[in-house]
Amino acid sequence: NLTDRLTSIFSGLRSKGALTEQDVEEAMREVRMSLLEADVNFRVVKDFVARVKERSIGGDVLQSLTPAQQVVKIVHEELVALLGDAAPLRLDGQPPAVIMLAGLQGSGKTTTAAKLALLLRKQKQLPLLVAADTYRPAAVDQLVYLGKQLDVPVYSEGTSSKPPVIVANALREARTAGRTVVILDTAGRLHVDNAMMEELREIGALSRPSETLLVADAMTGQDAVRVAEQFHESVSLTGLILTKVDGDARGGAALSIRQVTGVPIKFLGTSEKPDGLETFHPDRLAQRILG
Amino acid sequence: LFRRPVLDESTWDELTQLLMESDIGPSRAFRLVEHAREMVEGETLKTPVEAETALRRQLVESLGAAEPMLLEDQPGRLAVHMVGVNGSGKTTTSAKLSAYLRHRGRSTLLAAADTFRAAAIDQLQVWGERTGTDVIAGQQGSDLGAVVFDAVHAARMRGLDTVIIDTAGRLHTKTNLMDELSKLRRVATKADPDVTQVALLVLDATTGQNALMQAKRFLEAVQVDGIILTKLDGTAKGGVVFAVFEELNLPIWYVGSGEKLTDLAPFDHLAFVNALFR
Ligand SMILES: Nc1nc2c(ncn2[C@@H]2O[C@H](COP(=O)(O)OP(=O)(O)OP(=O)(O)O)[C@@H](O)[C@H]2O)c(=O)[nH]1
Ligand SMILES: Nc1nc2c(ncn2[C@@H]2O[C@H](COP(=O)(O)OP(=O)(O)OP(=O)(O)O)[C@@H](O)[C@H]2O)c(=O)[nH]1
Ligand SMILES: [Mg+2]
Ligand SMILES: [Mg+2]
Repeated sequence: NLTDRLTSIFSGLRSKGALTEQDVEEAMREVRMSLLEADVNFRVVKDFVARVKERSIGGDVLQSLTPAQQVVKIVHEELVALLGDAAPLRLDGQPPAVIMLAGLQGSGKTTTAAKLALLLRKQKQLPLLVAADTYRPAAVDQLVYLGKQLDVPVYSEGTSSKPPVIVANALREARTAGRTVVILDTAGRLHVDNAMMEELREIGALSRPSETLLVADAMTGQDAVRVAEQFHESVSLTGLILTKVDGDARGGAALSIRQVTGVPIKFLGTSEKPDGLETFHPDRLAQRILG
Repeated sequence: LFRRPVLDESTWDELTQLLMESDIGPSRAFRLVEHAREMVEGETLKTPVEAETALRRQLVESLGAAEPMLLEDQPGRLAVHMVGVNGSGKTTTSAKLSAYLRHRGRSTLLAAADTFRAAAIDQLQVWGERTGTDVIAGQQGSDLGAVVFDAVHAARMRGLDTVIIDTAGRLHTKTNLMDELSKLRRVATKADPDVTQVALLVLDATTGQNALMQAKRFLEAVQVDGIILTKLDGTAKGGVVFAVFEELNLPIWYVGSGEKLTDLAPFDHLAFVNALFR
């Protein structure tokens, strides 16, 4: 791991006497490699390592008896600072509050929608799930099935209506039925598919969500930055849900997305089951990214 | 990008960034650029265009050694196991593969072996209707092996030469789920002793360095023969395939580039490398 690699670097350099700025540069190369291996975006790593280097040189690393530990400590602190604190769901405004889920194909939106519904009901809310994906075969069936499993109502109109119409009708239904939170499950889409991004904008415009959450796969690589930037530009994200965290991907994408959009990480998806949604802890995620 | 006449530090920075952002992996990216730098010092490369060309050639060569016999060219009866982590595109690709192979003269059957996820069977059945392919399904929650057996047996009885088995997504970290996969080949052989079995790992092109671990684990569990790289129609470049091929000898067989039935094609390593540099 990083501590071991830094320890061997510094012990090799130590033998020459006091540590120099050049030695810190050598250590920074290791930090860079480690973060890149963790899927943190190349440019995000550049800026991040520059900050770590500055702190390492300005701080106690050069004089420290345990420089490797010092550097790791700085890296960990900087990761935690960048990841930010967990943020709760914002459900303000006139009920029903709207949560819109968006993201690439297969990232876990439909499953996450059900997880959110369960969580909200436990918090004494009256959620309504909305099946706004009319494209993927049996997507509506998938959400309807999940809703039944959890005994949460699902608004659907099959695949014959357009998603914006379904959402508008769902909101009307939610008001009539006194639901307090509406969760919109949208179709997976590419950030470079203009028509689909326009549809997302349209749905956002008519439903005015208090939360627009990007649902992103923890194993996403370098492209996470581009995806997040485009989604953020199109529909002003308010949060991130990182899914499939129960795998062994280091999750550097979370750092990249956070750095590039500034949106807080709200939840982590940690299993396929409806209760597989956890609040995010910056300390734990930093540890994981560090490897 | 490389139209400047002078090869300087910024050329190397740009090349490193390009390779890194394609998910080729840091050690591979740095090693490739380092090698190109040496060639420049040794005077064999002089301009940015030459450096880029040298890199391209090296990448093309590193994938060129793969020449898998694709499904359409395989003789006899086939059972194709579609495996991979959650959401990678297995079900959609199973449908695409069915249509693709039928256009090339094979007769196919789909096996809905994901008996776990909500509406997974429904999803494959819709695709079955759209492609005019029979779908053998079990009950929600039934055993994966039972569906595989029934499907391979049914294909043999109906005179169909290809069974495409869509399995449930599973993270390679879940040992019980990976163990479940390991019995697939044995079950298929029981249903048809003469069936040729191919296991394909459906890998999402947006996946980062974790792809290598995924491939390793699926190779151990079900002896994956090759990769189907999906979602290349996005902006991710799928550079992880270099590590997967070089370290595990797993070549790319096909590429998925969209959500339509026709968005499947054999892997073209030259086009793939050219796309990396765009
Ligand atoms: N292990 C694990 N699997 C998950 C998690 N979240 C979702 N999944 C699985 O990932 C796969 C895709 O989930 P979906 O909810 O269908 O993803 P989606 O974003 O709605 O997909 P599209 O609508 O096609 O874009 C399914 O197999 C889910 O069970 C998670 O946190 N952990
Ligand atoms: N853009 C794009 N989307 C794709 C491609 N292949 C599959 N998809 C989409 O990815 C999403 C997930 O596809 P599925 O076929 O359900 O994936 P899966 O691996 O079967 O998912 P699980 O069974 O839940 O593990 C769907 O929205 C598909 O339409 C592709 O090549 N390009
Ligand atoms: Mg969905
Ligand atoms: Mg599937």
